[in-house]
Amino acid sequence: MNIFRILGDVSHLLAMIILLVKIWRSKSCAGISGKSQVLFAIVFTSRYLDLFTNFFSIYNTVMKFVFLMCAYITVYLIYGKFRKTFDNENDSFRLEFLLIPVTGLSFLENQSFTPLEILWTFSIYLESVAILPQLFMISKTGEAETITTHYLFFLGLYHALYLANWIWRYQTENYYDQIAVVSGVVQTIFYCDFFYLYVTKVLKGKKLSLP
Amino acid sequence: DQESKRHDEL
Repeated sequence: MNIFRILGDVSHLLAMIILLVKIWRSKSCAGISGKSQVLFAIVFTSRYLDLFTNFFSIYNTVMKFVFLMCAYITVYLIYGKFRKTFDNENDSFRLEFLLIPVTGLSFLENQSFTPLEILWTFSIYLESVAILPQLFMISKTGEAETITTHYLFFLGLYHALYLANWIWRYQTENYYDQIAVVSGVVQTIFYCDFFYLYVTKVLKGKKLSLP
Repeated sequence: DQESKRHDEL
């Protein structure tokens, strides 16, 4: 466990809490891609199946529960409680374009051909593309609420910090997981464009609106 | 040892 990892997990948790607070307080999920949130719920479900079999630490177990809860509550709020405010026609990214390649790849490229390992690999690959429906929705609507950009910022920051964590672990423990690192780099690249807009627009107090 | 470290991240 190192500082990058802790900051990364805190940033990830903060992103989920920002999203939950935004939806709960504004009683609306306008501008939020329900599909991305469903993908995140699938990511955590397929990744944390070892919740009851592998015990790493209290921290690890508690955080897994919290992440699962946040993901499912968010999906419930979007498709359940506030479904009337759900912007369905703009959330039109075809999930099969993500799920099929990711499923195929997790059967081809994995550490070992066991169910748990394949599901873990699937969750890693899926997480790297899970934000695409949300970014696609923003590019389609041409703008995003400021609170949504803060959510995306912390979500992107979490993975950038995880990259630093992997460099750190490689230096200190000579340990690295190629699958996680490669897909982590891909995931962070997807955020670069957003980071640029966030820094040049949102941090200057402007609304994030795409040209 | 490497094996025990696998998947210890969130």
